[in-house]
Amino acid sequence: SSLFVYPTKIIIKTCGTTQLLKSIDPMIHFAHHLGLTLCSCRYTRGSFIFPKSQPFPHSSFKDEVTYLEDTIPSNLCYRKASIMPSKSSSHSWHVFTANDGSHNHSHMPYDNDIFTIEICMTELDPILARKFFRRDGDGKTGDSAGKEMTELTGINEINPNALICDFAFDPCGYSMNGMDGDWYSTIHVTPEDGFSYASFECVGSINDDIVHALRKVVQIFRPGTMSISTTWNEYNNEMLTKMAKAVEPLGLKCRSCVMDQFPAEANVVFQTFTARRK
Amino acid sequence: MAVSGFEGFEKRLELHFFGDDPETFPLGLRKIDFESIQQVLEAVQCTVVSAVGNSYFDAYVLSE
Repeated sequence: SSLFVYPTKIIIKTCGTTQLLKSIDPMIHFAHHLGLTLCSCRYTRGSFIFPKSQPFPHSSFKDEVTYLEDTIPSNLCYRKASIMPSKSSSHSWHVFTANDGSHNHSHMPYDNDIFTIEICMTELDPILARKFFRRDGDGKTGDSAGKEMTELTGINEINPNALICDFAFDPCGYSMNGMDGDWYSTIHVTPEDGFSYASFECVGSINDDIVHALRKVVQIFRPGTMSISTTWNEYNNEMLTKMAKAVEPLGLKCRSCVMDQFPAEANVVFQTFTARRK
Repeated sequence: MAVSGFEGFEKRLELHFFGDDPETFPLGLRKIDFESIQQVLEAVQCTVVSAVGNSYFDAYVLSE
């Protein structure tokens, strides 16, 4: 799990049975003491592997939306909740957004040429996933074992300019945050066979070499199934084609692509891919 | 429930704030002390395991 704190923005991403939405109230409270007021909220997630294990308010998307509606201030009146489907009924993208409509968000969440991509991968290649297990008695700390995994797997080559903060859990699992100027990236890995999962998220611009990053990520995990959710102000079909073409030579085929529009001019595109071997 | 109790797919929340007090900036939310950050994370049921920052933002790796 990861938390990023900017002067006027926080991003918090948690897995397991965490109760993420319960962070909203205390965050609003602490921000208020600094003279800051909430003006935009965006909540996203994929479909849970074990939905029945999730505690309230994450027991269903309906419960999450109800909780969000009740928790965020009324000035965030432009609201929308959407479940974006894929060809697989077990793999959907859940999005809730709200904003106050009176602030210019164009410089806040997404400049026109800046996008956020959230990648979810399952059925990781078991040989590659093994690299995210600690060795018995390795004598390392979570930090030093994490650093070793970052180098061993090639994660440090996704963005060679990034400052990486990494951590290896015991007996397995891995998280890293990357910092490149004001741009973040993050990876989380659950390598256990049967429910293996990895995510990659970053902010980038259309001018960036997103093709390189995508290819590296696919090569590091070799997922059986992958989804890419892209959020930005201006729909860019060329960009989507570029992303699909980046991963196709690595054996992934685009199976579905849906788009939805949200307040504050945010477009979300949800693409799913599966390995050709399937 | 997974054998390990682990759920891979994350939940992600992004909150944006605005303020009119120029004294709050440029640090803004980065002025929230670590104890308060821990309080927020307690509500979520996470803890900080590693942290780093640069001149633009702070990044925390969390448990779970």
